[in-house]
Amino acid sequence: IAPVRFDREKVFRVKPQDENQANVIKDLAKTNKLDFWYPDAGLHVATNMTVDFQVSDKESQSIQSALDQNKMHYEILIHDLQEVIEKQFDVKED
Amino acid sequence: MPGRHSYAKYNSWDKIVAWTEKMVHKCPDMVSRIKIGTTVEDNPLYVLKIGKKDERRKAIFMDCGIHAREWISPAFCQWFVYQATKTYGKNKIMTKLLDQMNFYVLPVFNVDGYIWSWKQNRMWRKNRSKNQNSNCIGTDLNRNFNVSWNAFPTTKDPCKETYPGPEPESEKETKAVTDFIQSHLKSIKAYITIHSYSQMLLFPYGYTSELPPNNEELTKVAKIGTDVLSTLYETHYIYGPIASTIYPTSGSSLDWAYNLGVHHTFAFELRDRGRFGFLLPESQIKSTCKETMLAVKFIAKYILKHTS
Repeated sequence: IAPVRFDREKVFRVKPQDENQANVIKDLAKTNKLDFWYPDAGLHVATNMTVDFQVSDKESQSIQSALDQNKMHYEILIHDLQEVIEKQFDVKED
Repeated sequence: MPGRHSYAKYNSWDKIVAWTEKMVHKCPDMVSRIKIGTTVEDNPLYVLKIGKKDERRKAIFMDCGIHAREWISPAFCQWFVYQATKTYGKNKIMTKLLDQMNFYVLPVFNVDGYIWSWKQNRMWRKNRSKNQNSNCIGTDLNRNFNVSWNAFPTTKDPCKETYPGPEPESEKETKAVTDFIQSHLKSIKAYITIHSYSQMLLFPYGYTSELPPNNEELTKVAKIGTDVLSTLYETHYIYGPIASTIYPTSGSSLDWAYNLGVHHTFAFELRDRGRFGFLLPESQIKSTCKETMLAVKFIAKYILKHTS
């Protein structure tokens, strides 16, 4: 089996300001394949918590739109996960 | 041959196995390798015992790599073993520690998952056990311990990343570790588990917002531990009980060990705070391990002095 690639997959950072915004993320997790980095599951998302999640390139547009629509501030921590995976090996063999 | 092992790089499972053999050969008086069980895919689970042969001495059990994708965690366990053996006889504190206590170090808890994260899917978290009536693979080993197992509205869906397994201790890896700790319970005075990321030092409980009886003591140790850690590179860690510091969890190894009677249990969430997440560059391995070493040595010193 070929290894899984993560080309253009993104990691979003969102800090829900209220319960409504926390629910937006929980709802997005029900309809999209979000891989939660922190917290480790959607059910733990709470107000004022810094939430990091990974999402495919394909789904990232709709996630961004949903966050914009709900006036939620977000940051894209990682724009291309595959690139960061390759860059983690930044020490040369001595 | 698996290739050259390096403490400044992430190492594949094959390299780690070869490294465990090398450490035993290099320091036969101080390091021994114990096979505590096997995984679902029949890989060995090795614990390295660091210290003298005396079984009655105080001991600390430390595990790394319970979640496959948290690669900095096994890197730290390797670093710890290397530093312990290298500085014994040279560094006052390490010499005192190893003269009077033992360390049991499990360099990779979730071996199958770690191998999978190297070969197939870098972002893999769970182990690799098959689930009945589902095509989804794996159990979250840090939800599989027999302590308030599956108590929260978590999920019984094997496709979820935090699937706790079909029953407590259903996983061979969990069972091997719990059997080992139970059979060495008289000597084990502290349990340390190494995770990543988010820079925290945590202690029980995760399954309840109630505080453990020695909460004040654990808070004090965690505070000083994080203070000591920050002295090298000013890396800021927060500390506290799991439930209020991160979020409530059930079936975690930390709570299980505490309720078994190991009343000094700590979980480190190593670097970083989210810039790289699970993909911490190799160039940060050394500094991360060096600062963590300070905190672990402080905890060990505390255990030596304050437990009976």
